[in-house]
Amino acid sequence: MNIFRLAGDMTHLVSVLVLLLKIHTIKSCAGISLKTQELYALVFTTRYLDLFTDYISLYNTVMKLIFLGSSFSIVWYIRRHKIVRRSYDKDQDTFRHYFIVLPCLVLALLIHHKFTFKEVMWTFSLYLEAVAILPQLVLLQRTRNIDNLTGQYVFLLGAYRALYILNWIYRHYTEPHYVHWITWIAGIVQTLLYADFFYYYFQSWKNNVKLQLPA
Amino acid sequence: AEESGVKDEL
Repeated sequence: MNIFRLAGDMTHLVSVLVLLLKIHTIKSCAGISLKTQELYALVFTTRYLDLFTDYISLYNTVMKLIFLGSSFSIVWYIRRHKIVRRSYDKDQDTFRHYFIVLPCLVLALLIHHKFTFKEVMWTFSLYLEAVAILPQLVLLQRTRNIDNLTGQYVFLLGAYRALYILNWIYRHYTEPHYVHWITWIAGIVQTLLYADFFYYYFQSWKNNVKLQLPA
Repeated sequence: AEESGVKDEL
């Protein structure tokens, strides 16, 4: 475990907990895309199938359980909680799941390391994670008025991705057999999707004005 | 190349 990996995991953890705490405390999910949250729940479900077959470390198991639990909790809050679900802006969050899920599934069936159920699901989860933020980014652009917590949530997710790339570079030089081009390409695509958001996030921070994305 | 190591990541 290197410092970039740990910082990346912690940023990821904080982003999810910030979101869950926000929804729990203010009983509102305004500005949050249910589509993105459902895609993340699917990402973690398909990626962590090895929870039942391989033991890596206590850290690994606990983190996997937290990501699974928190992502399903967030989806539950937005769909089922009697107060929270009223703040969900269904008409703005229009991205179709299958536009994202189907291409990722086809790609995972075509491009993978091993043709086994677990491996194809794992590969699918990498492709899916790369693009799962899209409904959220579309929603941010539509809503215009982005509250601080939603902005911080997306910023933390982007930071997590950037730290993982540093982690891969570090591991590439320190672990002789560390090779995984599928992870690298999916990860780089995912990080690039945040580039535009980052630009406006830093602009608003530098100029001390409220974050707004251009139409 | 055979992949290795990456499966310990989240």
